[in-house]
Amino acid sequence: MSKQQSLKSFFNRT
Amino acid sequence: MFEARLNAATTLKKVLDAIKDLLNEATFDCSDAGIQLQAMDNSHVSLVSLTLRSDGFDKFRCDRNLSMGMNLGSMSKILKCANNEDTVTMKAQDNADTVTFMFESQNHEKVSDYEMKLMNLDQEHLGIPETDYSCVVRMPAMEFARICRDLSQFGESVIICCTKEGVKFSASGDVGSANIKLAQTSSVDKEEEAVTIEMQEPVSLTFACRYLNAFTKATPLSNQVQLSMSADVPLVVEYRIPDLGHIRYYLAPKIEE
Repeated sequence: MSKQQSLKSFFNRT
Repeated sequence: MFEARLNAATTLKKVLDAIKDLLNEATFDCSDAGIQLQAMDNSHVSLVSLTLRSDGFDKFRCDRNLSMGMNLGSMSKILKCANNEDTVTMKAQDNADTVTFMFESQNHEKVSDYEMKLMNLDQEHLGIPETDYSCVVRMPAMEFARICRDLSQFGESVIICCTKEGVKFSASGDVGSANIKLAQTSSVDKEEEAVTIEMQEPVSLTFACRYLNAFTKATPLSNQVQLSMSADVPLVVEYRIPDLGHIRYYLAPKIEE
């Protein structure tokens, strides 16, 4: 099984 | 005062169709450069980034920057009332809490206007880092839609594997497994039918079918789609909207547990 990552771990909040 | 006019409502209908499955509501940021929208889906797995340039509109006026929070379901109801060939004008006063959509028939004999309440949305703007992608694939948008649809029958995830030779899409599940390979086209009569691959490093990444299928709702906007990939970073699926702008979808990859 593969786990879905969140976008928030890649993009910074501005 | 904000006013933006497109000579055919069909373009705005297609733009809305391309985002409304992923987003329930979104903020349209208007400036003299045009209209921008950036929003994540509810599960924070994908992000939609839409740019409509002011010079792509048949008329565009934006005296003051304006952020309009819209319920996309309501907007969809309103746009259903427009014929594809109708001229559509969006209008709002500065600091207004409503936006008006005006539709005008080609023969100017029918004019309708619909006023929609705006929403105050909690905006979370994300900074998207500049990335040099290892692989950039361009292919016919219809072909990509077909591949996503076909493979979603076999599993929840698609593995996209890109090498110099070509790009392979794979899925597997209870039924069995499926692989679709596309080679770079050697020569094509029409540019929109080409498959091109720019590769610095081969990549293999896993993505959720559900989101890829949602992105392909943008297919009517563009003949070609561009997939940009690097190891361990979000995929970018870009559709260029001729003479008007683009819609980009970012999708976080899946990882082995």
